[in-house]
Amino acid sequence: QWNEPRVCSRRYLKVDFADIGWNEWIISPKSFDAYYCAGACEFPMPKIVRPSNHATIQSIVRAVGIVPGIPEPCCVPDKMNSLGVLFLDENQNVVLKVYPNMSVETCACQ
Amino acid sequence: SHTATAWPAPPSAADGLAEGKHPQRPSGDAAAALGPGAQDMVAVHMFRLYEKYSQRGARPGGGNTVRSFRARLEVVDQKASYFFNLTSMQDSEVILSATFHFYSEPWWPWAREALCKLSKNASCRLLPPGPLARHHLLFHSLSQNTASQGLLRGAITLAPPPRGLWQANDISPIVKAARRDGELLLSAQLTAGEKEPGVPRPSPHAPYILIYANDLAISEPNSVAVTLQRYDPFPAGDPEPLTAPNNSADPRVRRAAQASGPLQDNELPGLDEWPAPSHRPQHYHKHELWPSPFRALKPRPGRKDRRRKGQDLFMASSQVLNFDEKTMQKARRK
Repeated sequence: QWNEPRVCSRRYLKVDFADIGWNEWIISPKSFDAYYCAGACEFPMPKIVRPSNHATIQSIVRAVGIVPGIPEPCCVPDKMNSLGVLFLDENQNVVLKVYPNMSVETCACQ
Repeated sequence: SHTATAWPAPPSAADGLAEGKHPQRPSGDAAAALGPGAQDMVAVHMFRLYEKYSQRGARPGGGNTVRSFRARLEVVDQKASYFFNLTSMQDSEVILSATFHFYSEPWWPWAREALCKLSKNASCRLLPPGPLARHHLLFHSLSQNTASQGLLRGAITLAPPPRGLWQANDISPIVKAARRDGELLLSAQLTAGEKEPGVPRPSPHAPYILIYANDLAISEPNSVAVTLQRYDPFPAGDPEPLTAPNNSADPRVRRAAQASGPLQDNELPGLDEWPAPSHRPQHYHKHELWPSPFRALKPRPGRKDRRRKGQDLFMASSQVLNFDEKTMQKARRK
């Protein structure tokens, strides 16, 4: 964790359903790689953080400093993946659902 | 009426037979993941759909949800009826298709031979081969707690499978019509032409229904918690978690300074020692009153100062926590 880049990037996170108490009714998967985004979105932002046009302008306004109190853009998930979850419903029937946006593929300054 | 159509049925047990695999033993780590329920076919079927999606991204039935429904066997007028409770379907789930999976004895002699070998009892071979049973299934739908037999929704003729043991039949119109009328209890009554099939014993081969749906609410924010969170993380009656940013969640009892003598004003004793911040108006923020759980690093005083300071410190601390007279006398006596 200590040698991760300062700039906005994807960080590793493995979510174990037992940690959040859902393992009783979730059959599979028991855990999955969810990842998360963290890091700075300071001016000037490198292309690697895929800033939106709005984020680029916001960081310039903040850097210039004429308008006080403007925060830097946020490092958030950009592209995300779905995850199939097999679980038991209230009637103990087996259900399969494909949930969108469950794990982070890329991060961006927005 | 609906005739049985070829439907992408799960690999039939007979295939398993042909390949020497035990028909009921799921492949891969299905058994491990499913636990004791691995013996019933519906769990194995669902796990295969899950593996297909996880490994190849193949969306089950083109949607994002598959619900399975196990049968509950009941005998009505000497006829076997399988009841399916479909009430766990959500309103936001649009039904794409529904299949009914039914297990019937094989009537090919070699398949029966293989079964007898599996069941390892010699008398099995002596039994005459099963009748060439042609099953009819009558589907009725009823709403919860109605006593009537319900509305006839459709019938299926099940020709005995030449090879496979499991058949999958399309019952989408039946399920869609029943749901449209709000009758989410479905019954499938087994009749077999001229000769009643008798009452089947409950077995892991019980029929089951799979409903393939597209959940329109799954892209809503927080949809995963709506379906997967079962208990409220803060059960009712629990005190609200302390929301002050630097409050520790430690349930320790807070000790307070005792006011020495009658209260002259509502200042806390000993507080006037705190230099009031010059740039801030004279009122106190809650988090300023409670020491932050993280101690700020202080420069280390010299050895002499430390000795003198120690006594001061003791005096200051004793000022904060002073005991009543009776405790003092007892301490002095001791």
